[in-house]
Amino acid sequence: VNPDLQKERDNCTFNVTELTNLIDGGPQKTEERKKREEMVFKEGIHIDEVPSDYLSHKEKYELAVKKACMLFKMMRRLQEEENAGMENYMALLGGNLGSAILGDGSPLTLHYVMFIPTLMGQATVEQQAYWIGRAFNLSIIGTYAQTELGHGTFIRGLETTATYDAATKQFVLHSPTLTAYKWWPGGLAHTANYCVVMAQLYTQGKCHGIHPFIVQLRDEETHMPLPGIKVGEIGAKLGMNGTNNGFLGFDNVRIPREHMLMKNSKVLEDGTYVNAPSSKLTYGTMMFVRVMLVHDVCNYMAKAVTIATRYSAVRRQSQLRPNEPEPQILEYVTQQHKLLIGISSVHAFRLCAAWLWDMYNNVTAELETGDLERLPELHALSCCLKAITTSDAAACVERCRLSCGGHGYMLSSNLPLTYGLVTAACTYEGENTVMLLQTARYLVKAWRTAAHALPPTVSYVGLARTGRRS
Amino acid sequence: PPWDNSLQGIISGFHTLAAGKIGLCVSQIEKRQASGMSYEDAWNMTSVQLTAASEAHCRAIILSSYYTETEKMSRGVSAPLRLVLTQLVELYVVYWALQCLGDLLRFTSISERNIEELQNWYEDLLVKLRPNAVGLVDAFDIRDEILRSALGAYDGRAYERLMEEAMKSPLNKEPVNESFHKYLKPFMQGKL
Repeated sequence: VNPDLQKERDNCTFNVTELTNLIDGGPQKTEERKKREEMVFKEGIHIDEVPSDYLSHKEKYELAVKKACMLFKMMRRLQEEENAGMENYMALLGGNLGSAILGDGSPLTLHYVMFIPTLMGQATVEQQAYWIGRAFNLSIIGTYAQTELGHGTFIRGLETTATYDAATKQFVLHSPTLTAYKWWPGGLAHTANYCVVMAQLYTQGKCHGIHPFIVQLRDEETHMPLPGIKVGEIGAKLGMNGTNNGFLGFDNVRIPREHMLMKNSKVLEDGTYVNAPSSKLTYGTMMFVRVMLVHDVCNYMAKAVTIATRYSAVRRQSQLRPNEPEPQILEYVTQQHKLLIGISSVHAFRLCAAWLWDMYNNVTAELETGDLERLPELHALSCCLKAITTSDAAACVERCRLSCGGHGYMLSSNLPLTYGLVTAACTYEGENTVMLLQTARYLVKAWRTAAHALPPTVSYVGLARTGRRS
Repeated sequence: PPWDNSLQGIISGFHTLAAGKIGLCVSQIEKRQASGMSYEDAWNMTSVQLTAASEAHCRAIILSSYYTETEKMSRGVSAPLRLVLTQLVELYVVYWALQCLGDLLRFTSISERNIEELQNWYEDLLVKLRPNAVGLVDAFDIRDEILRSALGAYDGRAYERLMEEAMKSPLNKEPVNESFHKYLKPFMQGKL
């Protein structure tokens, strides 16, 4: 170990393991995590013959698919050996472990993070029985397509149509224009063979707004795109080049009526539309992903500050005082300012994410009983927290890169790649300005109704208004 | 209310700031509507302020939840760790107060003297936390295989690892690249 780094460790005033346990949620959780990591790295899937930085775009994708499959195979084996729940090993594919193996993103991420959760949240019990087992086994690979080339977060503006044909009991999916092409979903390009598609539902001549449909994209045997399906990759991006983001267009593609996810709204055989108790229920998947995102950015920030802080203990530069040797750059207060705020931000976001996760679970449990009262509050919170944590995290990673000087610019520092992953989160699942405006809508409403009791997170608005009046 | 330069006081200041910004947005929208603008146009014209109000609301939420959750969490930990966790919360709260000085001056009764105290508080915290910087990141307990960084490995062999990684460049596989013979040499010898 570098002597400067060792000296830092010797001078630490608290028990590092105690803090690790606290972050993990207890010594047992730390042990479980370490055991899981040990098992994964023992397999050697993370070791690259050639650094992936020097591979072509196509080779990077092929490597990402290979590793994702090896990871899944290992996960299934461990699950059988240990008789452990799937959720234990889902952790392997997301978070730190997943990104360790699949450095620039995985083409299977959306299968686990959005396709399966959407089936769980939006499919009927019968639909879940049919689809979820196949999805868990990776007999089918799915993704989730909402955003269109010409339409982003404003989902009411989506153009893809799903028109019900009562004569054949089928929906006809169609992309009327180029701007209606689905654009962005991870895994869509060459990996997934099924997809949850958000489309405007038309039945009995009337539009009922956007609804989710499960659509087969590729033949299960040959993997060739099915007739009427126009699918491909969107091209190289700033980061996340292993995620295989794709585009998708429909030319009057027919799917059975049962392929509409009907947990909330339904279309009966004769074409009658049965409304959902609340149109807001379709926002469930997006809220779930935003809550998960806050967790994810904590991991990226923790990585970045770990790299920059250790480097700052090793690196020596300039002269702080005359006739003294070059000090560790950690001695400079400007460097401490860059690093320590990053460290405290990780803790702030981690605790905030845990708090938001509890609230998400409480509100979704209330939803099951038909109580929608706190849904707007959760929606507003998840929007602004997603926006602020991702933008702060991107700024933090960039600050860490700058704090490592030219060495931070090297891909081998892993800071540029981490920046690519974090800054992507500012855009996906709702661009940040749009997210902040959604929260603003809720806040303005809260201000106007401040005479009535307000939910806990905006109760201060009521107090402020009362104070202003007095 | 008078400014209170404590953690709770700063957090309360952020709530006042957020409420002030929301209130201002509402009155701006109403003024614009009163001057004949549609609600939608008034909203659009106010949207820069609206995003700032949202951000202020979010900052207040993060600061207050970080503070209260750390208070709860710290009860069961050793005194040295509790001290460090408290210093981290203080650092975060004071940092954001200093970042949002303009807004705090506008919406609360913070004074020049309070600001000077905050600046000194922040710099003192940096000095206090500095000896624990490496310990704090070690506590994230991120394995080298996960970190995948030449600069951040646990053993601190940053320079050796940078060199090892440099040697993996395909250009270093041969001493002379074929582009020299194909392009540079004829050019350099005036044969082009």
